Formats: sequence, C-alpha cells, structure tokens
Amino acid sequence: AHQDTGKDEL
Amino acid sequence: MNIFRFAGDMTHLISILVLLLKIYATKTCSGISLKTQELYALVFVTRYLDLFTDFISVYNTVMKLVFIGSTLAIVWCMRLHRVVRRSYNRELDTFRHYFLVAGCFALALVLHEKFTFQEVFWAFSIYLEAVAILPQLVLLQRSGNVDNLTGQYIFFLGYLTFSVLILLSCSSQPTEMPFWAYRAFYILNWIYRYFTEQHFSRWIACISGLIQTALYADFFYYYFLSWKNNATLKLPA
Repeated sequence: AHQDTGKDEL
Repeated sequence: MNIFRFAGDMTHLISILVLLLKIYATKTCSGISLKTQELYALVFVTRYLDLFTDFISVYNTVMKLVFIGSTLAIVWCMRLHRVVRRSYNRELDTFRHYFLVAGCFALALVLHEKFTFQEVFWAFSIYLEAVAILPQLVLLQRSGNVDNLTGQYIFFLGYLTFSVLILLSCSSQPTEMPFWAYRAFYILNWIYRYFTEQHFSRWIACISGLIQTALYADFFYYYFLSWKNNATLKLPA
C-alpha cells in the first residue's frame, strides 16, 4: 500500500 | 527506488546538512529565516508520524530521522546557540508564519486521502512544505542579498547530473548547485513512477510539489540572472 500511494517517499 | 528519487533525496539531504554545518562552522545565520526552518521542522515531524507505526526500509527510517534531527539542529542553533543567535535577522524575519500553519491545517482537514490522524497530518505536512519557503523569500527581499544562501548551495553530489539534466549548457557552467535543485529530481521521479507503476497516485503530493517548485522559481530566476551575467547573486533593493 505504501508503494502504491507514494508514501514510501520522504 | 529509481535514480531520480535517490538523487532528489541525496541533494535534499546534503543541502540541509550543508546549511547546518555552515551555520555551525561560521557561527552566523544572517540571511536565514528561522521561521522557514521552524516550518520545515514541523513539516518533517508531522509527516514522519508513521515512524512509530510503519516500517518501510532501513534507508527510509534512517533518512527520516536524519531529516528531523538536522532540521531541529538548525532551529536549535538559530534560537539557542549563544553566538549564532546574535546574527539572526529578527527584525527582518517578520512573516506571520502562524497563518500558513493555520491555513494548511484547515486545508488538510478538508483535502486528505482518509480522515485519520496520520493522513490529515500527512496532508498538512505536504501543504506546509509547499509554502514553507515564503518567510525566506520575504527575508531575502528585505535584506536585499542572497550571499548567505550560499550556505544552502551544494558543491559536489548531483552537481554534474543537475548541470546536464537541467541547464544543458556547455558554454559556461554554474559553480554551485542551488538548494532547490532536488525539486527537479523529485518531479522526474514522479513522472517516472507515473509511467512505471500501475497504481501510483498521489495527486495531493504532486500538485503541492508543483506549487512548491513554482515558489522556488523565484530563486531560480535570480540564480539564472547571476549565472547569465556571471556575477554574484544580488537581489534588487
């Protein structure tokens, strides 16, 4: 899920 | 992780560390807006609330801690260091940043992906980051020079990449990479992810990121002028 939403970014 | 994002992360990180080290080494923070730095600290603290709930990677966790720590260290230096704080341009740094905080929080309450504690603060941090540079812009306009911003300029990593990608120039090269260069990498990263990932969707972050980049265009304009004239960066009085 983090990958999909871009929340894996800083 | 793609190369653009990594380059963006690194240039962002180095610009913060260079600013911190320069303040600490020269014992002066003249020309730097404390309000902008405090807003950045608030941005990082509210965005990385997921440090306690989600683990993404060691890289991710370490970078988050370094971003929070280094920004808080800059704020600490400017507020509390007995020598550094004397050079702070308090009388020029008068932007009412509380309005920015209130406005961004109100927007986050309305525009978010999910109405949860973490998601609202995540959206808030994205909006606030986009406008956090405004106190610094006002301080620059008032003080009339950007000499001290060289503290945020970067010397090595990303410099060649940046020159090739963005300026595409071979006649005369800029000597330093500006602190906002990481924006260019993040935009390339989003374009890359948009085309390579099926479900990549972060409209809030992308649109806010574009607004943030547009605000930084002011810096880019003066940087371009000085680069063109091959002169020291000076703002009009």
